[in-house]
Amino acid sequence: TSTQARMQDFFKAI
Amino acid sequence: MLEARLEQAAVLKKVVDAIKDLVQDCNFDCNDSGIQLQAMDNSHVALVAMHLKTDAFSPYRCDRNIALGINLASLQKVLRAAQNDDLLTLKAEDAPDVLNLVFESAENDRIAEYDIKLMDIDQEHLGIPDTEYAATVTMPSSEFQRICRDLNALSESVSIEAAKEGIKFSCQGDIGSGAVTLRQNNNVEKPDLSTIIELNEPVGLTFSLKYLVNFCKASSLSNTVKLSLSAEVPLLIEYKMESGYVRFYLAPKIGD
Repeated sequence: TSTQARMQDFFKAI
Repeated sequence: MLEARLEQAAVLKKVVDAIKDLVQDCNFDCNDSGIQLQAMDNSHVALVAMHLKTDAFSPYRCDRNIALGINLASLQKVLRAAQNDDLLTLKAEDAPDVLNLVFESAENDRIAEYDIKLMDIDQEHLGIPDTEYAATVTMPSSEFQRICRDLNALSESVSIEAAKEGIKFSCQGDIGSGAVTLRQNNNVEKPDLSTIIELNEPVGLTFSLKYLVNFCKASSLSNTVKLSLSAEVPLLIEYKMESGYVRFYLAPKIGD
């Protein structure tokens, strides 16, 4: 969902 | 190897109680800064980050970085065998199959020893950006818990508005609506009862109460909770411990 996408955007994978 | 002793088993018991309904399996990363964990919930809209710093332990020894892959339900089962004021020692080898937990009663000579099987968890490490929030509100954790529980009886979501005068929690549901406002107040005699608002600009966001009620299980960790809000970024909810913290992040609901 777009909510999940926004979380992924905020927390960048290292 | 890892050897870390907590003066009070209650600290770890409370941490596990606070996060076990959000996350099932996660890595406890042990290194020279202490023990940390970071995990997203299954639906990927919430994140929990925990840090028990080395000062939380005495002694603390960790020669190299160790990831302890733990099923939290299993850990909770074992921790139930510990009294709150037992000394709790965590031990693990450098490439461990098990985590060893020793509970020592301060009052008598009882020593209990348990091993938990560890699991390989391939967990993504996420970077949590330093964020300048529009508003940061510190309030009693019991008050926050009460508000979330009360409003959850009416609605699935809550609107949180922070302004200079106070913080307002409001909801609308099928049976009606509700709102609770806490005015900014500085209680000099009992600082934990204060509501302190640091405001850069007023902000209003909507969140799922199901998650907030879940986060409130951490209330026993701290008398106060800090909410940090900014438009379009996840809400940060922090419970500070004496030597560490549990932080929850929650994505705001869209369309407001």
